[in-house]
Amino acid sequence: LFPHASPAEAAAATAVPDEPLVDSVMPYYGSRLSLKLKALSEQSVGREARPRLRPESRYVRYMKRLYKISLKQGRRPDRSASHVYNTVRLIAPRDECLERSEESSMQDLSYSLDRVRAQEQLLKSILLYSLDKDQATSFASLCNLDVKEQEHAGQKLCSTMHHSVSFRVRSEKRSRRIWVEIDVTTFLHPIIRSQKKEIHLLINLTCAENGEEVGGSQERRVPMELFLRSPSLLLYLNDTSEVAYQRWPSSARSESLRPSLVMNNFLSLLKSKQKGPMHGRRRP
Amino acid sequence: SKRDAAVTSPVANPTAHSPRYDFPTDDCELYDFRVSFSQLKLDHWIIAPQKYNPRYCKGICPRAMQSIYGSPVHTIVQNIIYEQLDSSVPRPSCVPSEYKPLSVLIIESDGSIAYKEYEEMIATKCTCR
Repeated sequence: LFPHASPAEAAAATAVPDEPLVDSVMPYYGSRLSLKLKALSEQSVGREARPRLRPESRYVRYMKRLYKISLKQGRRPDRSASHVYNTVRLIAPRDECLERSEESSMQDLSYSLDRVRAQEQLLKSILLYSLDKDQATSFASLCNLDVKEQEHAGQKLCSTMHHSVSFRVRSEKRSRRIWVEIDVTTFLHPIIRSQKKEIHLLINLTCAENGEEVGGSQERRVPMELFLRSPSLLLYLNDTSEVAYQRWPSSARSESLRPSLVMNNFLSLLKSKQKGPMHGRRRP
Repeated sequence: SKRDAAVTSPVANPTAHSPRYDFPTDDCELYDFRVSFSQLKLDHWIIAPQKYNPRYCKGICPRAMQSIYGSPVHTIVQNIIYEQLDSSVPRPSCVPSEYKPLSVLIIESDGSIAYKEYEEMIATKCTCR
């Protein structure tokens, strides 16, 4: 149900458990702890064992909003086919370096895919920019994003994985923060399917004037410093493991629910036996 | 008091196929139990929802188990053994038989955030086994 134990976490879990939850569970289950229970007790034990990296609060708020939207979508009977995911992962870039000019910005980013498991099939992947602006300004731009996978020096000389996508960025006066979501599914799908534990991307972002007149004045180009903050990676996945909720369970799972024929025969026998004494007839 | 009764009173009609009793029984029933993830010491990891109601099953398994709870043949046989042959053989237990999933928001150890939908997190029906 919960993440598989990595060796480090397993070691932490098998240390002398001092947490009440694990004490109450271990004697009953001992070595037959199911995967679900083991991860549950590790999370409970591992509380102080290792420092936990905390994500930026803006991304926590973004994911809480996505959580609420998914709950609403999940409850609707006519929920759209778009909600086929049962897992969404937001991964912040690890190390980054940036070159920026008036019209463009070049970012060298790496993302850890350590927590993405083999049973999690990629449905959609998005580069998520969070732009903070002062409310006085408004802008509109047509931007183009070029993304390329940076192969390690040891591997291929030049990278063949390359993708380009155009998108519009517009902001009215009143908004303070803008989320820009750029779909890179077709580019990332083969990379993630290869189950690499880390991906290294070179992103080149250029923005031109939008060329549209709004209210008689030319809209300003989006200031490139807004793109200073590197994008996070948002992965929509379908976890096919047993612990994850499947919207369309496999036929094997629903098969076991049908009452067996044996039961009906046995019950009719039981009912006839319990109607009253057998009137002195003893059956061999 | 009424409030306490509300906490321990069984969930309205948890076993869809069970007839409604006018008088309270201690037969196998589904009960609410609201718990926060901080009580479970998991709040450093699960950040939403704050609380949830896993529910639990409690009560005695009556003889007419099959019609009420859809129990298998084995359960009925075990009950007969308990009642008529050897009471050291335990009586059938009142346990959950159906569940609902729960969506949670998780902070992974590497600082990434995950939305997950997990199966079998909330009991919705009880049975005797």
